[in-house]
Amino acid sequence: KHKILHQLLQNSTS
Amino acid sequence: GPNNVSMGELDRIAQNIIKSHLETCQYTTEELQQLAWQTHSYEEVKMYQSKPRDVLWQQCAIQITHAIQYVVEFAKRISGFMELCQNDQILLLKSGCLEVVLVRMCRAFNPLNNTVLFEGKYGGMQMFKALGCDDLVSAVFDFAKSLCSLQLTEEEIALFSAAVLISTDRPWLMEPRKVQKLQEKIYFALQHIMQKNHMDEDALAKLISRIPTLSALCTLHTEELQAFQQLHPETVNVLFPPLYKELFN
Repeated sequence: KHKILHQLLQNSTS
Repeated sequence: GPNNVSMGELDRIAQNIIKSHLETCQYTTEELQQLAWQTHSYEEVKMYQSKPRDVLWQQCAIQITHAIQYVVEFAKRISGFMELCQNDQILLLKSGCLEVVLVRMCRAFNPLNNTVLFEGKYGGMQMFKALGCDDLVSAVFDFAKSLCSLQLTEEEIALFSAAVLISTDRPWLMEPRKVQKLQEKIYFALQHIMQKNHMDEDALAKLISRIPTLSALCTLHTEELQAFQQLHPETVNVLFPPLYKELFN
């Protein structure tokens, strides 16, 4: 449901 | 310290949050100071005013979305946030990210001439006339001015942002106790720093009293978006950033 937010949280901290 | 939290731990929490804040701000304090008197010219303001409503809405949605991406990064760097269950991480960000953007906005607000940084230069409320939501815009400007009047330090803005984000007031949290423990520590750290910095004993109470306004502004934003979407469904569906739609639609 919150695909992009999910993705941003999963991405390693830049 | 209160509730068996040692001063050392409070200090660690404060330092971590301040560092996370400074690393994830769109502009450094120095950059903002340099820009503070760079205002959009009369012609530039006129140009914003003459834009079609949907074009300016789209531009604002893009700016807000950009600011939100930095807030997500801020959250991720707060010790303890990524240890919450994913449901709660998403819930806290979904309900709190715009509130944090509004808190952060006071850094990019000049209370001496009531202007805010937008697309590289400062401009007043009249710049947003074409949005067709004067009530929301003027409420946001009032909020920024009132937050500026508290003369918060960068450390206090950092801790207040974290306290706003990590809130047990959000419905449907799966592990409210875990969120509460983290929030309490952040408040103790904020209290400690504010006692050190402010002569005014009520400074923290005054700051906390701004929270209901924050949530009212977010409600107003949602209502304005819904009204806009009824008139311009295509703009929202096709042209608005996907993250913005995911969060507010």
